[in-house]
Amino acid sequence: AWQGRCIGTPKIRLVEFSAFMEQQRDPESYNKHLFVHIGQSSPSYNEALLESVDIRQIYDKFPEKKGGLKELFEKGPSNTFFLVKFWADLSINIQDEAGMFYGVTSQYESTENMTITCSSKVCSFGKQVVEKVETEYARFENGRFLYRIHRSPMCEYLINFIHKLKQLPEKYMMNSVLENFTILQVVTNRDTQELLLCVAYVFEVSTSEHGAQHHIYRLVKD
Amino acid sequence: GRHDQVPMRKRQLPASFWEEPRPT
Repeated sequence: AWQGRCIGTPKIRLVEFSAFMEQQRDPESYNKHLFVHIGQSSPSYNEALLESVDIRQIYDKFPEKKGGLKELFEKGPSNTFFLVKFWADLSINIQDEAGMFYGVTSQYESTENMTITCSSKVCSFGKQVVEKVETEYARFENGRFLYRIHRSPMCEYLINFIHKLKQLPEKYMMNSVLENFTILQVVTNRDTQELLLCVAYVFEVSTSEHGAQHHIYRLVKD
Repeated sequence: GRHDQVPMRKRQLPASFWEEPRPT
């Protein structure tokens, strides 16, 4: 049921993604705040299929030169391309940085035993500013292969970016900055170099009192 | 160039792109 309803292909799917900050108050208590989150949901057949977005509408928000989004899409396979619009939850006061941890956790599952490489590129005005590349090995659990990138430390650039964003007095100003801030994640099979997933992330600030929200789209070329 | 970008609001994107989902 999840095919066409979440980020995935017959080979692999994203099960969970979250970017968070966590502060240890004392040995037994933590405060955790989720900036963005895609949960461990199992969509049913009742749920609507993902809407699609023409990838050409967002090319310039991501690297355009060699190895850029256009080149990736031309190489395919085209069913591996997704767009996530996040409404990030920035409703938190960061007063004391002591014991603060900024991290990203993501989890994928597949039917095949692979070693995956995950590249995450942070882009400003479509230009890559930092890239993190992680390699993850499969763990067999409940009849499928799991890949968990657990509590990967957020880079300094992102932490500073969040701090600067928080200093802006109005949400429309934050959204105006976020219009030129994007993240591109590319998951490949390390051994075959096959593209498994390519997820483009764009952002706005959440106005909800219920935390981060998101919409997922398929990227297509009509 | 970065200064002549078309604003996202003026691009062909689904209506839902501008509608923050309500938590269920």
